[in-house]
Amino acid sequence: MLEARLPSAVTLKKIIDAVKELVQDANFDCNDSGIALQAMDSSHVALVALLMRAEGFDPYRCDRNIALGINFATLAKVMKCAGNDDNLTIKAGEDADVLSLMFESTNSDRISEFDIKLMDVDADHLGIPETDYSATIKMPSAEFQRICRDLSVMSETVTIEAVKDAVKFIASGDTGSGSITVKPNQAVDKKDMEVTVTLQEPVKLAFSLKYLNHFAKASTLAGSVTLSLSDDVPLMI
Amino acid sequence: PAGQRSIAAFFTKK
Repeated sequence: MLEARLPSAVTLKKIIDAVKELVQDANFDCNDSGIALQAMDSSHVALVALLMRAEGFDPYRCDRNIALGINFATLAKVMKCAGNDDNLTIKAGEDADVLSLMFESTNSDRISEFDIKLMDVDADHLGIPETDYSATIKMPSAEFQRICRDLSVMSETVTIEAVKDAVKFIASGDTGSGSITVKPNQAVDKKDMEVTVTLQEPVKLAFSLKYLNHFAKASTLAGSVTLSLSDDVPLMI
Repeated sequence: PAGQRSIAAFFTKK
């Protein structure tokens, strides 16, 4: 059986919000090291890989490997019923056909319990090849989210051009064009605000902003984001 | 590109 408790439900709320636009149904693969998710979107344009390590839960117990087939639209609706600061406990029994979620307010005067029916999700486990990327850009995740949102007013596509001392995001459409250039900064107080560009060779690649905007929804999970680019290789965010 | 290409071929099935 699985039993895992998170001190704050907001962590799973943010994760589900970041994933639900891309993934309809997928397995939570649970084992003693944690809960993993790997899924492609329906058009096989994006792969989502997520690992919630056992150390992030207290307590965490998983007796044997189990795959819990989750409908993310349903889970997202249920997670909206949790307060951000609620304790969250998820449970699934042996051969379970439901995932049980319990939300407990901080002073324990409100306890909500929901069961979500599990599904059979037929999914391949994919290996992600080790890649030496031509360019790796680290920047504040909120800045990346804003760039994707701002450039969406001009085009459905953004070209990301990484050169030695800058990265340029360019959008060009029927009504005009726009670009945002981000330069590395070293002397910043907060690590999350740091911008670095690590370059093996300059690259210039185009991506659908629809997908980048989906990925940017994960910006609430971490202060910084890393973009890794190479020709003929999927962008890794 | 208006549409992104599939990336499925990049990954190996385990």
